[in-house]
Amino acid sequence: ASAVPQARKASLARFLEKRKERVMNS
Amino acid sequence: PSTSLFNQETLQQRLQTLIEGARESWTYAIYWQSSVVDFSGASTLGWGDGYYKGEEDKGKRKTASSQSAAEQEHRKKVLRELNSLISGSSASADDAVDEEVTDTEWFFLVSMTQSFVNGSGLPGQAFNSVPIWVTGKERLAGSSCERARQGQVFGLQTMVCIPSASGVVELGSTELIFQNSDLVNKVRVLFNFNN
Repeated sequence: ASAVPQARKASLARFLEKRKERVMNS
Repeated sequence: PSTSLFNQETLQQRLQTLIEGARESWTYAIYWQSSVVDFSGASTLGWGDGYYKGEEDKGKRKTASSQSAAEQEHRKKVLRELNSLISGSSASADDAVDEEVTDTEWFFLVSMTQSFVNGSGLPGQAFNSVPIWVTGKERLAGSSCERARQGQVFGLQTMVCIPSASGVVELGSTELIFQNSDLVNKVRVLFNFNN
């Protein structure tokens, strides 16, 4: 049952990081 | 077991390979992970991982002007909170957080909170079944699946759910993309963990 929250947190961290890079590049 | 071969890291690489290698321009890819929740064998599809690419044609992007300032402010506030949750610090000098949050980014984030019990929604209908491919705003808006209707509101024109061994791969695009077996076969290869 804890797998989904961990997966969400990992995906969220990756999304925010990539978004930061995208914004800086643009 | 096959699940040990299939872990979070390879899942992200598979989703990225699927999107970046596709001929069509997909906005995002999500893997809905299946899990059995109770003794009756009822299964749930929950967030496994996702890869957000965004819209290729920036000009066509539904910009903040098409949403109220209040909606955009709400999205930025949520992003700030999520950022501090992840970074663990309240103050974050992160310009990206004040950048406009597009509709498809918001839809992708909201997707992380969703799950589908016992065959509900497009992902649920596709699981243990056949791929579901919905192309066109009207079809999405008229779908019995709330997620499909929501996706259309946020600018999607195509949504696809393809079953795999232990879950469902979903792709969405702001473009009109018609069904093709190439993508379905790619998913079967990339996400078939049995062999």
